[in-house]
Amino acid sequence: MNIFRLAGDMSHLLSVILLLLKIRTTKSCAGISLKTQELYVVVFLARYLNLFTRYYSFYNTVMKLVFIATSVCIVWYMRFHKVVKQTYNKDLDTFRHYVVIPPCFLLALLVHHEFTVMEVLWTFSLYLEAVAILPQLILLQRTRNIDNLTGNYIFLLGAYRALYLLNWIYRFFMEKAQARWISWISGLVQTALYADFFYYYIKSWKNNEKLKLPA
Amino acid sequence: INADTLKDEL
Repeated sequence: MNIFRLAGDMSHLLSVILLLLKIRTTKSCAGISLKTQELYVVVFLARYLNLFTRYYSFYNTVMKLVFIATSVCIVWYMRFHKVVKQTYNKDLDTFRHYVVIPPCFLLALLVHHEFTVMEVLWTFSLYLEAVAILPQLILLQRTRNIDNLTGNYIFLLGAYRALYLLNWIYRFFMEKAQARWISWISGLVQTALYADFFYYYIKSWKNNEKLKLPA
Repeated sequence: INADTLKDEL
């Protein structure tokens, strides 16, 4: 495992820990999109089915279980915790997330490496993950006061994607890995969606100002 | 590296 991959995974892990910490300590999920979190549950369940079919490493297995468990846990808090659920910005989180699921699945049926259940589900999870951040970015744009934890959460999530791109470049050249266009392109699209956010995040950080996105 | 490249990723 190379340094980019490890840093990417740690960034992803940290983002989830940060989000759970925000929810548990402040008893608030203000600014967080339930739609995005629900899409992540679908992404992880579809992708990590290979948990049962193939063993890669202890690290791999533990991380998969952590990502499934934490994503379900976050959705549970936002939907059912009697205090937390009242802080959810339901009226602002209006992206109809279920409409992106069928097109992603259809695309996976059409464009994949191998026509097997596992491979199509794996591919579906890549396509869905690429767009899963959209409801969150839209909610963020509508939020007047973005708290630091929410901003940092999204930054870490974006950093994870950017580091994975570097990881693929590294693997392609150093490990002579074969081209994996499906992963690369969906990963590239996913990372590109964060570009605008990154721009304002870094700008606010440099100017020591509170993060604010233009309406 | 075999066809499962990148499948060890998360």
